[in-house]
Amino acid sequence: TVGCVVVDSQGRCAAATSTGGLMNKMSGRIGDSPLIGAGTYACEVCGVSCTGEGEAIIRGTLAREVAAVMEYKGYELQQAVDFVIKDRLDEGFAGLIAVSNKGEVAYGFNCNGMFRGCATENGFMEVGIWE
Amino acid sequence: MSGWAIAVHGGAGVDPNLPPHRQQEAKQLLTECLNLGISALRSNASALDVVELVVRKLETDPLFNSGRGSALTAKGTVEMEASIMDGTKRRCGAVSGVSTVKNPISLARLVMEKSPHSYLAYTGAEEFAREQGVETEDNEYFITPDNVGMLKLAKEANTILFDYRIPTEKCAGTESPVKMNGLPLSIYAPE
Repeated sequence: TVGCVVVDSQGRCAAATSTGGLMNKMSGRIGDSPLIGAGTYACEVCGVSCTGEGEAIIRGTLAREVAAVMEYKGYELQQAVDFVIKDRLDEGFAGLIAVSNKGEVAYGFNCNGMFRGCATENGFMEVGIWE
Repeated sequence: MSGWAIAVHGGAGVDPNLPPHRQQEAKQLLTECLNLGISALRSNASALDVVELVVRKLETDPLFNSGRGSALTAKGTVEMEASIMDGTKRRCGAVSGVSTVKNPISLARLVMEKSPHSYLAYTGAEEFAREQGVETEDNEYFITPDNVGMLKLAKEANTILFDYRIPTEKCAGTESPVKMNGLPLSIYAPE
């Protein structure tokens, strides 16, 4: 699975996710990536793209949940990401990337690694795999 | 006015024994994608345009599981999925089960912008792709030799599982102390 989330200089958020699914999957299997709210979500507050165990991501409506706790609990972006990874994944393994309309970037995962990279306008840039 | 920001991913759940050169390849591609997105953002491209641009690049490179290099079904075919969402108006588009569309993310955007629907799948998605004139490829374009080998190993190990990439340097049966869904993590990654 691959994904990208962006907030532009006007504060507009967007998210995109694309995948081939699982090796040896049953024909017809649909995962989280195309499901808005599960693997992908964007609103006025943030943009989120998920990866990992699709079935767990669907159960947790992971991407929308990040936006929901920001909207309803007033969490900051990283706080929302940490909460969702810790409390909304039951026994599943997954990761996600997110941006906020304030120009913040965050990521989180509960498995041993996630291929990811992020950058912000103030010069921050990071590419990593492991924790 | 806020500052721009961008993040990309190429999958979660990585074999801890992933060879260094494959880690380096992954990091290099992620860096290229970030730079592509940064350049577009500096040129005042919209967030929606940038996420599509970056994911198209990731779909075109066989390194990660999307587009060319997608995981294979049990039948050895490709069934790809993608979605895109514009936060400003909460518009969204998604496709599933596409097997010939070179860049499923762009088809998802067309579903959002050119159809009255949010989600098209299988034959309907393929028909819509033809109507819209998107670039297509034979199913074989998406199937890499690495993935054919991984499917064979997955079948031998009787694993239909959460993720697919078995490092070519290792055997599917190799014991790993790290497990996911009761199975060695080495049969997954990188997802």
